[in-house]
Formats: sequence, C-alpha cells, structure tokens
Amino acid sequence: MSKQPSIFKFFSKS
Amino acid sequence: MFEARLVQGSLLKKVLDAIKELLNEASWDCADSGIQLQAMDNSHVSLVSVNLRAEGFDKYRCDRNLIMGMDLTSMSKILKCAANDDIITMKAQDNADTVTFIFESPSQEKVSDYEMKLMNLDQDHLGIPETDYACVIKLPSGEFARICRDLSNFGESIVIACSKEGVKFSAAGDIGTGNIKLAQTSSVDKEEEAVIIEMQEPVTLTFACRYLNMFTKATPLSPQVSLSMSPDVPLVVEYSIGDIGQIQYFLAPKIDD
Repeated sequence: MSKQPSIFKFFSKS
Repeated sequence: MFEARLVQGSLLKKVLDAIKELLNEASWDCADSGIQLQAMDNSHVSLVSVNLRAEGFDKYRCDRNLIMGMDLTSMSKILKCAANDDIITMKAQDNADTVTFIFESPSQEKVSDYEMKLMNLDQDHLGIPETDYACVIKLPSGEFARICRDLSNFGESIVIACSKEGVKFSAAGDIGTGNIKLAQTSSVDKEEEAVIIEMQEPVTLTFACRYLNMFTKATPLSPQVSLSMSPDVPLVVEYSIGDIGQIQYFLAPKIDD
C-alpha cells in the first residue's frame, strides 16, 4: 500500500 | 482602483474551469505586475498556482495591492454568463468588498456587468523552492489527458517512469495492468504535437489518478503540457495560459507505507 503525503510536507509557509 | 481587461476573455473562463473542481475558494492577489493565485485543495494534497502577467492584459491598472478572496463556484457561475468571444474586464475599488465583471460582445452591442461579493480568506501561502528537475517531459496536453483517463480504469495511482528511452505511464489494479510508453518524437510537423524529454537522471514516481485527472481540466488552455519530476519532490504539471501566464499544479508523490 502507498500513502499520499500532504503538500505541506514539501513546501513551507512563506 | 483595480482594472484588468482581457480581449481574449475565453482564457479566463478556461482558467476557472481548470481550478474550480480542485478549489472551492481562493484569493487573487492583484499587484502592479499582474494577478496571482495560490491555493491548496481541501485535503492539502496538491497546490495550484496561477500567474497572469499585467502585460498580457489589454488594459491593466492596479494602484494598490489588492487581495480578492472569491468563492470560485460563484465566480465560475458568473463567467459562464460570458460568451466565448466576449471581452472580460474585472474591476474593483481600493478596499472594496465587491468585484465587478464586465462582459462586452466583440461588436460592443451587448454589455453585461455582474457584481460579486468578495470574501475574507485566511489562506496560507507556501514558499515553492526553485528546483532543477531531473526530468522535464513536454507532451501534447490532449495526449496527457487521455493517458490519465485511460489508466484511471486500472487503479488509483499512475506510475510515471522517465528514462532516456522515453516516458512510461503505468497503472495496476483488480482488472489488470496498463502501460503506455511515449518515445521522444524525432520530427513533427507541428511543435505542439511533439514529445520532448529533457533528462538529467531517470526518475520513477507514483501519483494519485484523481488529482492528475483534475489537473487535466486545464487541457483547453494549451496544446502542450509539461511534467517536471525529481526524486521525492512534488510533480509540477504546467500549462501556459495563452501568452499571458501559466497555471502550475504541484502534487506530492505517493510513498510506500
């Protein structure tokens, strides 16, 4: 099974 | 005072069609340089970024930076009232709580205006780092839409594997498996029919079909789409918006549990 990470994990708040 | 006039109003209609399934509401940031929108979908899996350059508009004026929070379902309903060949103008006063859309027929014989309430949206803006992608694949946008649609019949995910031989899209599920291979085109009559692969290193990543299919709602905007991939970072699916800007979708790759 694979899971879907959030885009938050990759891009930080600016 | 903010005013942006676009003779090719159909582009704005297509932009809304390209984002309304993914986003319920979003803020349009208007500045001297143009209009930008950045928003995550409700489940925070993907990020949409729209950039419309001021020079791309037939008339553009933005005296003060303005953030226009909009319900995109409402905006889409209003833009549906514009004909495809209408000239579209967006207008707002400084500190206004409404925006006005003006639609002019090419002959100027019919002019409609619709006022819409703006919303105060508290949205996080994410910093997108400059990335040199290991693979950039350019292909006809219709082909990409077809591949996503076809492979969605097989499973929830599509594996995109890019190597120097070409790019392979695969899906597997209960009914079986599907593989679609595209080789780089050697010669084409039209530039938009080309498949071009720029590769530094081979990359294989897995993405959710559901999101890829929503991104392909941008297909009418541009005959070509580009897919940028690097190991373990979000895929970028980019369509140009005529000569005035581009729409980018970022989608995190699926990871093994």
